[in-house]
Amino acid sequence: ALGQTFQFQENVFLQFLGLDKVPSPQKFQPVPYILKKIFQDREAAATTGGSQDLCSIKNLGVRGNVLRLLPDQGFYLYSKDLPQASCLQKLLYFNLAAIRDKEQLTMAQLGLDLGSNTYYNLGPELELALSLVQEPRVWGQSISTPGKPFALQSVPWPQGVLRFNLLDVAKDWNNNPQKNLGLFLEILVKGDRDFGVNFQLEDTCARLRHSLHASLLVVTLNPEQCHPSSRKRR
Amino acid sequence: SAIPAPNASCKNLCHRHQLFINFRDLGWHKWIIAPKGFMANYCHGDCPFSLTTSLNSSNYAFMQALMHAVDPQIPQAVCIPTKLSPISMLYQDNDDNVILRHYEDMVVDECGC
Repeated sequence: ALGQTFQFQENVFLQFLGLDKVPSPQKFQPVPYILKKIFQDREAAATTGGSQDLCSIKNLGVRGNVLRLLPDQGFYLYSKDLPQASCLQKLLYFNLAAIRDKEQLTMAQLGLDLGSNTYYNLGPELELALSLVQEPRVWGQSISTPGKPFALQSVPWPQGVLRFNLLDVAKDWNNNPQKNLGLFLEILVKGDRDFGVNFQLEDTCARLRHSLHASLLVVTLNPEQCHPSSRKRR
Repeated sequence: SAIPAPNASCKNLCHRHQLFINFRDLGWHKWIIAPKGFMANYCHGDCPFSLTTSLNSSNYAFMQALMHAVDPQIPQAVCIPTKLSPISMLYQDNDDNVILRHYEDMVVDECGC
């Protein structure tokens, strides 16, 4: 009976945390520096007893009380007829189902980690094209960019983490889940730069495919736990 | 685990009782990244008239203790939290999302009548 009672309390506590059952993750996701920093700043403020507005994320400059880092659940597209300079094509997909209806989205930031930031084995200049997937498709073959790229960026590689603001896109996906068909990422190699060595395109792209890590940092505000404006509690 | 009160003399008087819930004891350390547990402190103890004149009590408690002394039918003042602090939890859910969530008024820092 005691065990049963305790089990009941555990479920009640999980619901309080906003969970419907005890999570049992199969593999641990890397925790980005920014989440650790925000956590440690909160812990320090709570320890010193300083007053803190739990509904604002100072480090990010947005209002919100729940931060989620969503891993990319997409996949690479392989095809023999990739355009010459195309290094990789990837579908990026983020599951927004964890966001509750009443939560308001205040930030959605795509992070593309291209790999370590070093200048010793500087790779070729890269051009990234990011576009919305507008309609379902068979992903058996590579495709030309499905829509007009809404983000184009040219970077020397390796570059570290590139960030893109996807708040409007994420709001649209959150309001119309059937529209969430993911993003199409294409990375092209701009071969006009001569590094004095003849780098092999394929193994450069293989390294890039190995090191690329995409994630979506989402911040939401729960109006039941946070006062609409930043009105202080009396 | 309960952390013993500092001095036994005021054991029965209203004060903060410290209780630490270690997430490992619940098996939750497998999905909660930080913290390792949290302080489930609570307030408990008597609020006699003598205590209501101390700093941590409210005027209402002073009056109620006075009335309780006159007519024991009137209950004593009660021991409640007078200062609370929030906690943050960094955890992973079943969709491999890493979540940081803040919960306000979760930890009892001080108690009073």
